[in-house]
Amino acid sequence: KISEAVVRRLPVYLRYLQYLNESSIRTVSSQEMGQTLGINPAQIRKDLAYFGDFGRKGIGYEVPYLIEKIKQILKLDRTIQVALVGAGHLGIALSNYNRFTREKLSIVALFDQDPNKIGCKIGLLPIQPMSELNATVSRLDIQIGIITVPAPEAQRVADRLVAAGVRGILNFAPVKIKVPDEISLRTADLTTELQALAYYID
Amino acid sequence: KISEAVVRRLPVYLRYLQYLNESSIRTVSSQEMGQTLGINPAQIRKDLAYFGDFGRKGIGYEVPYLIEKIKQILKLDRTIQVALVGAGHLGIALSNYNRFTREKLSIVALFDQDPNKIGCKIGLLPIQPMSELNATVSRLDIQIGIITVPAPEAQRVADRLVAAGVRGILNFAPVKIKVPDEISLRTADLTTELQALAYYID
Ligand SMILES: NC(=O)c1ccc[n+]([C@@H]2O[C@H](COP(=O)([O-])OP(=O)(O)OC[C@H]3O[C@@H](n4cnc5c(N)ncnc54)[C@H](O)[C@@H]3O)[C@@H](O)[C@H]2O)c1
Ligand SMILES: NC(=O)c1ccc[n+]([C@@H]2O[C@H](COP(=O)([O-])OP(=O)(O)OC[C@H]3O[C@@H](n4cnc5c(N)ncnc54)[C@H](O)[C@@H]3O)[C@@H](O)[C@H]2O)c1
Repeated sequence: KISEAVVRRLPVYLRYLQYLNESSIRTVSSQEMGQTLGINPAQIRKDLAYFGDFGRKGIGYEVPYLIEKIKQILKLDRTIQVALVGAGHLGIALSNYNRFTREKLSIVALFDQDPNKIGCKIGLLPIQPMSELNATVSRLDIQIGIITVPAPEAQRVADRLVAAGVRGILNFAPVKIKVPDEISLRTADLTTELQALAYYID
Repeated sequence: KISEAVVRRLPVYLRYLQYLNESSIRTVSSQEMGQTLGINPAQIRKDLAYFGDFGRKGIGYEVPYLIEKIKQILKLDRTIQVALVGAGHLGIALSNYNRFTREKLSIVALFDQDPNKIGCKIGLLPIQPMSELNATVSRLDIQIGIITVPAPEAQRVADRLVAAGVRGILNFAPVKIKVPDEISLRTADLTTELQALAYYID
């Protein structure tokens, strides 16, 4: 398995490469990538060589090939099913965010505990009660759970998702949660984006 | 000015240090930080030395002191006023997200073009019409604009925010927008979090 630091960089490379591809740019050098992304070009070359891509002298890397390669590594060449728990403001925004679908990460089920929300449709998806979580996760082969409930509820919901059989959790609630070692856990925090921006506005 | 790559790491260090502090842990070594964050300890030591903190042999770094230091560098020791345009699902979730306030990044004004939303309150903040953007940005000394409108509207809203006088923009819409060179621009994209998680769930 490759290191966490490399895995964090791959989606960043992918986003940039897709942007180039959309602008019909088919080759790129590690220098150009490094300059745009603020990453050392030697680090980029090292990461890509790790996956067997050494670029070509004078030409650089082939953008479409790299995109496919990185998608395979990130397992984005097959669809990964995702369940979201907490159909509130953030949950609905994420559920409607088309970019997830384009990237083969598909939110296929929504859950909430509010009886006023259960049964309502968000796009094509109905909001389901928590009692249907286990059955739905099995039936739809859901691998990832997204937590968008208030902080005091996050650990309880994490326990429910783990019991239902997900293999990874993306937590948006501003609280540390605990999961078994074999479950992958990431915490999403948009404050870091704002903080980095705050540094630059002088 | 320090490099983009370092500035990106500082909020990550800060979040981790605050977690330690909340658990009453007052010292940390670069090894421990590096292991937890997936960052080379030598890189961490280099970043912190850049700001005059060299740690102490056998002890490591003082957590509360580092927190204050990084906050100063990121200018989080003073409040930065933020305006949000697009009071939809994502916008409301961000507006209610308490962690921003705790971090001295304060969303002080909300704007939308939907007449049904204008005048409604989100927490203590009324949703204002776009016609009040310029006057409000001046009056409240707003430095950052957050864009949470649909993709086709993002560039138009960016132009309005630049004209109103913000110095930085955080764009959530999945589209590349253009701003003048002197305006700082960051794009927030939660797909990278999901993609990195997707890699780990095997
Ligand atoms: N990470 C970030 O950058 C970020 C940004 C914004 C919001 N947030 C966090 O995301 C979370 C959601 O924010 P929001 O504004 O959408 O809140 P919200 O109140 O609009 O939505 C929360 C939803 O969760 C449901 N819920 C509560 N407990 C539940 C449970 N035990 N099981 C199932 N559903 C349950 C509620 O009925 C509600 O629909 C909060 O924790 C907030 O702090 C994080
Ligand atoms: N970056 C990410 O990870 C991420 C995640 C979720 C959503 N998004 C994006 O965030 C944006 C908002 O998503 P949402 O689900 O909250 O959408 P939404 O439709 O609920 O909200 C959009 C709001 O913008 C307002 N609006 C539209 N045009 C406007 C204009 N010209 N001036 C002022 N207000 C205007 C609308 O009236 C509405 O209230 C979308 O672009 C979506 O793709 C990004």
